[in-house]
Amino acid sequence: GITKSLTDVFKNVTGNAKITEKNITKALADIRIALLEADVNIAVVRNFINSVTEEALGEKVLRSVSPQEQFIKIIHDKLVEVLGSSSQELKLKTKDTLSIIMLAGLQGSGKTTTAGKIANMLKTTQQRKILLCACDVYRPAAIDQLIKVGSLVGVEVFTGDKKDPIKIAKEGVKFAKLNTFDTVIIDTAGRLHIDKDMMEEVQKISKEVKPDEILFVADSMTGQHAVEIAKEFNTVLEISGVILTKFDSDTRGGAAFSIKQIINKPIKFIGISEKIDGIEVFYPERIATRILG
Amino acid sequence: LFGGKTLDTNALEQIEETLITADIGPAISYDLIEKLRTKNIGNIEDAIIYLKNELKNYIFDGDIGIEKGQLNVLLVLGVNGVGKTTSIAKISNYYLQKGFKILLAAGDTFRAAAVEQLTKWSQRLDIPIIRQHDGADPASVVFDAIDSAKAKGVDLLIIDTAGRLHTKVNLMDELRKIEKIIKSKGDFNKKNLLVIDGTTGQNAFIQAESFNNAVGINGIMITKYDALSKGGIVFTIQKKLKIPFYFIGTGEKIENIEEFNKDSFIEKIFS
Ligand SMILES: Nc1nc2c(ncn2[C@@H]2O[C@H](COP(=O)(O)OP(=O)(O)OP(=O)(O)O)[C@@H](O)[C@H]2O)c(=O)[nH]1
Ligand SMILES: Nc1nc2c(ncn2[C@@H]2O[C@H](COP(=O)(O)OP(=O)(O)OP(=O)(O)O)[C@@H](O)[C@H]2O)c(=O)[nH]1
Ligand SMILES: [Mg+2]
Ligand SMILES: [Mg+2]
Repeated sequence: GITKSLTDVFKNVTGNAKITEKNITKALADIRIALLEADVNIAVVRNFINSVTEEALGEKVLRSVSPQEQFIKIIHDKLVEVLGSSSQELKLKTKDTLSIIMLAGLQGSGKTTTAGKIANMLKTTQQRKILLCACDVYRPAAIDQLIKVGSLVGVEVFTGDKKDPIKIAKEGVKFAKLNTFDTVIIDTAGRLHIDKDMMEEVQKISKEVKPDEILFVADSMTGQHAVEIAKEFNTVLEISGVILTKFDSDTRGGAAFSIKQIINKPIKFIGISEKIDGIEVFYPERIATRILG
Repeated sequence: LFGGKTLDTNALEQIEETLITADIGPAISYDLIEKLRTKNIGNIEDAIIYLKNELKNYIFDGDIGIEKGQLNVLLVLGVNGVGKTTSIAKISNYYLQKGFKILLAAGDTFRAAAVEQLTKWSQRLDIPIIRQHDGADPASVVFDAIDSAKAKGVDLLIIDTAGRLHTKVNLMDELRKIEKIIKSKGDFNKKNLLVIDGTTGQNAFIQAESFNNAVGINGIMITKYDALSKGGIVFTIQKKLKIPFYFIGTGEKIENIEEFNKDSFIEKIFS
């Protein structure tokens, strides 16, 4: 990985030998390749390399006792700085009123499964009374899937007329209020960021129920276009947080860095298995190490 | 001194951006840029023509080799959410148009409503489906499906499997078991089709390599090409693994399937 190759770059720099601009340039070139191999978007990589170059060539590294470690620390810390965020918890209201969470994202990113995971998490950690709302009326058996997920977690599922997603969301919220639920989680159909009609639909759902959290659910294996996709969802919806799924794969997960850098919304959770407890809080340090490889 | 022109830094950066953004990956992109530097090419248009020709060396068209009048078995596999089940519906429709007699096997006995999902597609297409209860052993479904396919004189049996990460040893073992069962049922024409998501980055190569090492992959289908990601990982996969790409998924409807064509695929990289 990058730590090994950086070790190679700097291995002739020992004792009183001075680290030079030449070997830092080589190290930065290696980091650039590592980030691209990790699927970090090229524009994001360019910005990142530019922003660390100055620091890397500065006093701190060139005069440091252990320049290699200092250099790696700068890279790692800069990544963590971008990835991290102070607000990683779900911002929900108190349980004496209704909180609404809406999930949106590309086809197959893991929304329906994540809806179950969030329900399970809030049920067990906050003893919330949760209603799942089935707004995917397109995918064959999507509603069946959410019903099954609901029964696995032990929460109710609202399906409404199974025809009009906006109406289902609206009726779902009404139903929740009437039946003293404190949390509604709205699952929506997978959609392309470039599908004007479908993006308009999810915007309408959002405007109708005004969610407390609008979570963009993205596959952690997404390539260069993670930026385009996230940008569009963030333009159309006021995304309040990001969930990256399938982090139990061996993907480096550079999409995490790309998405955070470009839309600057907190990455709140990662998906780490197919099971209902397969969700955990996002730790920037761990993901930074993983992206660097 | 040499009479030729070379592209300026700006132009090379633009070209590199096009290649990388297409998910071609840094290794192949850098190779191409380095080759380009050694040529007497003074403008971007000519550079692109050169690159298109170079890229043709990396990929190839391939025929799936499925003929009517005999039992063909298509085992569909891949990681979670890539579009396997939907692609099976599309491939079924594709072969229905060619007059094939088709049978489906609901081999995903794990994921919530996976059997219901494939069943709904089978109903829309009026194709029979072999399925068992949730949590059944997928190998058992496959066993029954092949018996049924032979008995009914089916041309094409398509087996759906649960999404599985190639990093999960127990799930890959399950896949190996399914592969073994199929092989033990006779030497009919069998193809393992890997489905990869067109929006996936470099991990798609690792997926292809892992599944190929586990059970062998005869062909690949890349889905969600309509998301406008360019699927450039195809070059790495074909260069290193020599596996043909049979189909491309271009949407969520039954007719959103095309045969893979290397020329138009390369054209789209630069469009
Ligand atoms: N290994 C793993 N699998 C996951 C994770 N999250 C979701 N999945 C799987 O990914 C696949 C797709 O999940 P879904 O929940 O159906 O995805 P979706 O976004 O609702 O799909 P659409 O509604 O079609 O857009 C399923 O096989 C899930 O079990 C995760 O964190 N890890
Ligand atoms: N836009 C687009 N969506 C697609 C395409 N192929 C499949 N999908 C969508 O991707 C989502 C996942 O499709 P599935 O067929 O359930 O994927 P899968 O691989 O069987 O998923 P698991 O069984 O959970 O692993 C669905 O919403 C499909 O409609 C495609 O070519 N383009
Ligand atoms: Mg769903
Ligand atoms: Mg499936």
